[in-house]
Amino acid sequence: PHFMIELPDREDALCFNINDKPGTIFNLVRDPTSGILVNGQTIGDKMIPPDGHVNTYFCRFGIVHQTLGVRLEVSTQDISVFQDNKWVKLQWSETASLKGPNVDLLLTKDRSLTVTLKDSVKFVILLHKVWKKHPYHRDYLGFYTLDSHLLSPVVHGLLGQFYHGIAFEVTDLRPGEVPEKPDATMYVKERQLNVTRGWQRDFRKDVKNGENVPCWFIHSNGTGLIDGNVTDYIVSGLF
Amino acid sequence: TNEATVELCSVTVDCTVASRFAHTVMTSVAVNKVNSSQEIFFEVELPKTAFITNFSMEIEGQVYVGEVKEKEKAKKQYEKAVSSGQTAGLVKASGRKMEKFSVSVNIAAQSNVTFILTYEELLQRKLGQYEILTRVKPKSLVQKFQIVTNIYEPQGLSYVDAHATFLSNELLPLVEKTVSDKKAHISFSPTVEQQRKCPGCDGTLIDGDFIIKYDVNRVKGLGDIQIVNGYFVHFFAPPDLPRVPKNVVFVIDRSGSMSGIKMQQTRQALLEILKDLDEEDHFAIIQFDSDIESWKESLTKATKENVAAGMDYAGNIKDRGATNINDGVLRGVNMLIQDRQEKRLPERSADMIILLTDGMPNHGESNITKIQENVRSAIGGNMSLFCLGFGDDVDYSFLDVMSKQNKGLARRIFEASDATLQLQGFYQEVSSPLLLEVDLHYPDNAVDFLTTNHFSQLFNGSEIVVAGRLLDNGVENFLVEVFGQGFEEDFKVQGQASAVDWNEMYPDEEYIFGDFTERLWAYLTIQQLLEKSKSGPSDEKSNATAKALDMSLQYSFVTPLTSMVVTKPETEDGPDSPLIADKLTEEQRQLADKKQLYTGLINQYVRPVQTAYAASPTYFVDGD
Repeated sequence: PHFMIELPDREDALCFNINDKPGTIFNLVRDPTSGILVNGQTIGDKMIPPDGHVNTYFCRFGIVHQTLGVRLEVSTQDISVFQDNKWVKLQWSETASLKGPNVDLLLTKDRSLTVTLKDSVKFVILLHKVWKKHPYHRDYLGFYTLDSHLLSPVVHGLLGQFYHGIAFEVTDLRPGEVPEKPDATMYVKERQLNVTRGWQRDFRKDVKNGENVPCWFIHSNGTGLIDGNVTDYIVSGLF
Repeated sequence: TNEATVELCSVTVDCTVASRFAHTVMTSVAVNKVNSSQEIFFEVELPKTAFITNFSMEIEGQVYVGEVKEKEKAKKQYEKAVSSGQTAGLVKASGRKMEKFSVSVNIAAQSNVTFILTYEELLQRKLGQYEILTRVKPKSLVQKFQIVTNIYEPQGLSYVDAHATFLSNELLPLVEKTVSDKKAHISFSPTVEQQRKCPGCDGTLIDGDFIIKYDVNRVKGLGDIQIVNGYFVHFFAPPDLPRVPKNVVFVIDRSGSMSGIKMQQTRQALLEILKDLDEEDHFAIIQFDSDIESWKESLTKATKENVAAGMDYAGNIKDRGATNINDGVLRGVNMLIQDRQEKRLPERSADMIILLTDGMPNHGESNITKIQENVRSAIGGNMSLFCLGFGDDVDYSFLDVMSKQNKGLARRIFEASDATLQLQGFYQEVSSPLLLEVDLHYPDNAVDFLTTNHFSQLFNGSEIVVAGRLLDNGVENFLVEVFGQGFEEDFKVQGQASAVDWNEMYPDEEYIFGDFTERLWAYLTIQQLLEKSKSGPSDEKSNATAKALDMSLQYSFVTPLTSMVVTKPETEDGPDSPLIADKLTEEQRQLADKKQLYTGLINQYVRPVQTAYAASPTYFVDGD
């Protein structure tokens, strides 16, 4: 999966990929103060593509709001919501709107699920449907944070650690391996990184083709940009 | 409060200022009108320069009083409370000038609660005036609403001005102001009807800042010395001193992170600042990213032509590259040293560097401790360094320490539309030195526990304050001397300080608050110790911290080293739980501001306007 931190006030963005064995569960957001947890599990392609590169994608998200007593499990198959001590199941094939005391859901058929957790966070999960008979790829999900300002300053996780901004500087632009993707030096978190100008896609407006967003790509699973190592974010279960 | 189930019986703000030392008591009385218990919130904002000294709640005849404790001890209590699921009250940052104190308590049906918060501060003279700021947001109509301020200034008041951000034409006449030579009384007390936003509606007009500005008559020569109850305070800001020419090097950060609005505002501010230079001043402009570039190799006299050329240069500063603060500042220092050596600068003039940066050194020397060492050793006590920390990501404490180590000041510049004005305002404060190397001498056998009595500069519009304890409580007078370097000659005065009889001066007043000179001295001493604990030599740091803590406890001040603990009454839901009030540090405020800035952006974002999407950060993960 590709991670993107868009910073429009700087007219810039940072991006990195995380690749690990299919089936790995990563922590994306963890806010011990508000009791929010978002974990995601990856899957790989059906078989190894001709280029030999195994891509992984998120196929299942587990979201918990401890204080509100809300749990959500969103997979490429269906959506399960636990609130008021009962489970409700929704299918991606329906359009639905669910307003509860602690959570609002807006499901757009085969496309997106917007979740608003009371006084804490708002996000969208996109469903990418792939032709069933595609030889390699299969359905996967995207996770977009829309509003996280109510989360505490200690919020962390692969996405959460950037919710309160990030300071960086880029200098020393130089030709890279590919002519249209120059390399540069980035100073971030008191480290100096070699980065490459590239782009990644934001699928919110066009779920099929996405929109290219130019970004500074941080190599090796975001090493140097993310706190610690990618393995620090691996968790044992979805909840 | 929730709807009209709580009635606000009274809100009173009672502020007494005696010789710049302000003592404010905020009292709120509320009644729970419903037939079940409910939570009532008390939330007030106080100036960040103030120290809370007391807080109490009276519930059903029982008074719960706050106790100032060492922060670490209070924290333990707090952690215990949190782990057992109880709540705690906290002080939070609120805007640039204020911080918010908030608590909530559960009140039984049909009963009332009284909250009383007391805080104290020494008003600082800035740009020729003192300011008392009271923020009032009662949320609903109040049966008895009153703001009363009494100012006692033995030096005499030169003017007093009162206004509020919420004053309409109807409310304006309700501000009563009585000013005599040495006393001012200002009150504002609208009735319920006058508070109403419109006839018959419940909304209140009272929402905003009530601001009093005043100045005192400046005393020629020695200044004003007051001896009260065994303590003395000396205010020194003589009028009519000619300004000392200055040699100022502007060191401007043009690194990539300054791009956009920050760079634009910096250029605008520089243009205005350059325009204000006096013909006798000298100036230089250095811009840095990973490269250091100076306009000219030495300082230039601020003639009209040179200023115009400098403005041309400043108007073209553009962002690029990384941040090499170390070499940027050192270039400025060396330029001043060389020009001094080559006698290109007037002998009696003030050397200063104004560094403007958004921080984060990442090129050349990037270790901030090393940069501080390099700058200190290059400056060698021969010039002042003023640092302007621009934006929310700046490492403010780095700049704060570095400027204090070099006879200067740091100021945070908040990222907002008025950043240009903030930059200019700071420049105005420091742009007119009147005296250099000011020494205030008091006889060793008469006073001790003196606050700082040497100051690198006295700026126009500011004031030097020194306080101390008298060795003999009965001392009625002692010799005071002040030395400084003025424009054309040395400033040297000496005279006798004598005790002020407040009872004689204010015969009709009751005891104002007798120990204010002692508390002023304690406040000033603690502030200076806290500064020393951050920027002083390492062996003095721990001593200063320990002394500041002792005094905070002794005088019951909530400072960054102490916390106020109030035990909440037992409720049906659980046992007693402590409320903790802390004093925020500038770094903690910065963190909060960052969050607010972020909130602002997100608020734009969540509006259902498609185009707003372009202006807010997004964090996402998706397929490649």
